Amino acid sequence: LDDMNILDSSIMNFIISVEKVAHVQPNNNIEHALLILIKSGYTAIPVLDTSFRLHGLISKAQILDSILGIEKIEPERLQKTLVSDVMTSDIARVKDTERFEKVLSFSINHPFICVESNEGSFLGIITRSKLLAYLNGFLHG
Amino acid sequence: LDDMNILDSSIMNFIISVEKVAHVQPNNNIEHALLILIKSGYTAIPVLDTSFRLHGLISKAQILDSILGIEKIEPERLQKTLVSDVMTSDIARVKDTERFEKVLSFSINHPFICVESNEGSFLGIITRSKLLAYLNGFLHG
Ligand SMILES: Nc1ncnc2c1ncn2[C@@H]1O[C@@H]2COP(=O)(O)O[C@H]3[C@@H](O)[C@H](n4cnc5c(N)ncnc54)O[C@@H]3COP(=O)(O)O[C@H]2[C@H]1O
Ligand SMILES: Nc1ncnc2c1ncn2[C@@H]1O[C@@H]2COP(=O)(O)O[C@H]3[C@@H](O)[C@H](n4cnc5c(N)ncnc54)O[C@@H]3COP(=O)(O)O[C@H]2[C@H]1O
Repeated sequence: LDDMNILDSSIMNFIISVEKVAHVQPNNNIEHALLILIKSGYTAIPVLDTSFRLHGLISKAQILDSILGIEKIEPERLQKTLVSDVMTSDIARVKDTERFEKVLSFSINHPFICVESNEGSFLGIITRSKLLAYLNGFLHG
Repeated sequence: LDDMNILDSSIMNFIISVEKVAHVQPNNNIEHALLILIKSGYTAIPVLDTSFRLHGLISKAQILDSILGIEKIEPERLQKTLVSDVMTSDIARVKDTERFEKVLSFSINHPFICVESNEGSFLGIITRSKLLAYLNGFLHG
């Protein structure tokens, strides 16, 4: 059980690949994004353009905040506002050549980490659930 | 670095104590719950009664699902529906005498675990973030 190896190991086995990742596009409206979020059941998902480049992530919280007026919910804002108006672009992202150590440290403050190829193509996400399942197995070595 | 010890260690140091945990009561309406969830910024929070007994947890997703009619959002349901109508009572919960091993295995599928005293009084929660921060430190031994 060599602790140094685990920190230094590749992240390829942890990636949930792009075709399994729920996502929306920057120019979708937030009504579409809210439907995708509710249907997928996720709190937040990546924002990818049609070339599968990563633009940010969008969460239910951001959408709810943007339709909450002073005294009531304003559903009409759902169609007028775009994902790109509401999303956060400050996200946890790594290249696929990155090591486990970096992804583990990102996971302390981020429920998932986005993985890109060296050319900037979105490859998938690494979730806390997968990291914890792996660490659980590792400690029962 | 003895892996057996970590699995066997106490969970007391990981608990975010009750006064720091955002929560709602079973007989609150879901409009109040949604405001607490939006203000606190959390995806889901525990449901505690006035004697601090744990009844379940409630999430933004559950509230959104309950106000989504067939074609539109129905804000009027926000005031008529109670937390107890919408919450889930099937949650990850342990006694404070439980060990790290159990909490780690729960964390694979649960973003947080509720901790209760032997008498059934809610003591706080253990989050994935705290477990990952600890494991990160442990592996850098
Ligand atoms: N449909 C489902 N089936 C089974 N368990 C489910 C589930 N939806 C959520 N969970 C559980 O709840 C945790 C938190 O999900 P959340 O949506 O807040 O936060 C998620 C979500 O924002 C994102 N995510 C996970 N899988 C995704 C996917 N396939 N596409 C897009 N985003 C995803 O990564 C975050 C962390 O995910 P993680 O798996 O660590 O942790 C998940 C998982 O343990
Ligand atoms: N105000 C804030 N400041 C800094 N970071 C924040 C934050 N709100 C959320 N985060 C980050 O986002 C993660 C997911 O939060 P979420 O609300 O989906 O899921 C949370 C939430 O449902 C619950 N939770 C955490 N702290 C809570 C508290 N004080 N009261 C009630 N519920 C809490 O436990 C879940 C896992 O929390 P965890 O800390 O592992 O993971 C958090 C944390 O890394």
